[in-house]
Amino acid sequence: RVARATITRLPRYLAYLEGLDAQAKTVSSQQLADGAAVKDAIVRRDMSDLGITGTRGVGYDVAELVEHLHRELGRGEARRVVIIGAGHLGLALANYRGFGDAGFKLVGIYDADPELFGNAAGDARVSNVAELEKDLAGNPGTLGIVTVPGGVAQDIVDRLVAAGVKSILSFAPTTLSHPDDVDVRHMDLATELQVLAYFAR
Amino acid sequence: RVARATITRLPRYLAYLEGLDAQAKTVSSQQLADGAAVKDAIVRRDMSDLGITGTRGVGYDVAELVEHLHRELGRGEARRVVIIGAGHLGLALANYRGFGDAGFKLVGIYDADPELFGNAAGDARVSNVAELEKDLAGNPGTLGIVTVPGGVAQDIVDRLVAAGVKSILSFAPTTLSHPDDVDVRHMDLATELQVLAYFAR
Ligand SMILES: NC(=O)c1ccc[n+]([C@@H]2O[C@H](COP(=O)([O-])OP(=O)(O)OC[C@H]3O[C@@H](n4cnc5c(N)ncnc54)[C@H](O)[C@@H]3O)[C@@H](O)[C@H]2O)c1
Ligand SMILES: NC(=O)c1ccc[n+]([C@@H]2O[C@H](COP(=O)([O-])OP(=O)(O)OC[C@H]3O[C@@H](n4cnc5c(N)ncnc54)[C@H](O)[C@@H]3O)[C@@H](O)[C@H]2O)c1
Repeated sequence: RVARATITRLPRYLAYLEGLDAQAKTVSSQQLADGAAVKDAIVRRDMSDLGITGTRGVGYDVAELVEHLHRELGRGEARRVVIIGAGHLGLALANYRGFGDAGFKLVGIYDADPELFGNAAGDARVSNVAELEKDLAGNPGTLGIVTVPGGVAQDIVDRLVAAGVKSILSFAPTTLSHPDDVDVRHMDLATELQVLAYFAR
Repeated sequence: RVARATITRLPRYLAYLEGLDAQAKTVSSQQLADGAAVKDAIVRRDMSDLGITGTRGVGYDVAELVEHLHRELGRGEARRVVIIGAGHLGLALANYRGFGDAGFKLVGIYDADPELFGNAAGDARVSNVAELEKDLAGNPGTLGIVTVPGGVAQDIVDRLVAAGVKSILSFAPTTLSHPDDVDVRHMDLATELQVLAYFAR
């Protein structure tokens, strides 16, 4: 298991490598550092954490590096995602092509508002949240994204957990309780803005 | 200047402290660790990086800690934010109460689609993006959030930079060029999902 900060850098290394000209056979840690906007020393530490070795003076083999990063990120495996809450944020995520590029497949988006049922949302159509358990049955390993108002978030998380979902990304501004074997991560865009403002002073 | 990772933890410490009962006068690093879902050793390192000392066996003074964290995060200063792109993502951000709670004030949201002009978006109304420069004139220090399609993101960033904006948070899936004295940070929710999936395996 590598550190979370390392995982967040791997998609950036991949984006740079996949943007290289087909003739590029090798890449140096410095090129990778410039391409991914990361310090050279961090690139070398990340590569050694992943057990990836380059050749002194030559660098890393591009094809080998891409293959290794794909394996590390589980890119070959189709990862199923459901979104609960088809409001502004849910729809923005459903329509975001970046999820597909990273190997995620939206298999369902749910809401409680009958006005929204059947509307297109990315590759899916909005379903009635009452169908959630039926659709999740027999599909272990599905990831859940929670984009409902804070007041109903705990109820939705409880339903996802009862249906066997083990990993949840929540945008709702509430602290959620969940069993220890379920990974619930909170996302707060205000924190990103806070970081931006801190370094602007 | 403290590290970025430390800054992202401060709002979590504040949220825990501000949720405490009014009678709580002191808090231990362990309580803070549990409240903010952070390891105790990291709490102590963060506090020492910020120059905050507790009393051995007693802990930190709650009122003093809150005041110090507010100052560090610039909570007292009203930070002006503009959002460019009033689509799904732009509207989700404009309506998000978490920005106001963190001390950010949405002063304008802009779009190029005349159908959207005048619509309510959080505390603002959607304006014509042609007005952007006029509205930014004389307001240095405004932060920019870019939620337009990838194809127009560079043009919008160029306009923000020319209007004097120094800090930009972009959600557009494109690499953006900008002068060295302008801080442009990219946000990719696919990376958050990638981290969740990595630890789920
Ligand atoms: N963490 C962040 O950075 C961030 C940013 C923006 C918004 N948010 C939060 O994300 C959430 C969604 O924001 P939004 O702008 O999309 O709000 P929204 O009101 O546009 O959408 C919420 C949707 O949830 C649906 N819903 C309500 N109860 C439901 C239930 N029981 N089951 C299924 N669906 C249900 C509603 O019908 C609506 O379509 C809010 O909690 C908001 O505070 C967080
Ligand atoms: N990074 C992430 O995690 C993430 C997640 C979701 C969406 N996105 C990206 O965010 C962007 C917005 O997503 P969305 O779902 O809100 O799309 P959307 O199509 O709903 O909204 C885009 C808005 O931009 C407006 N626009 C187009 N050209 C403009 C211009 N020149 N000036 C001002 N406004 C202009 C459009 O009229 C539209 O209202 C897209 O680039 C999408 O790829 C990123």
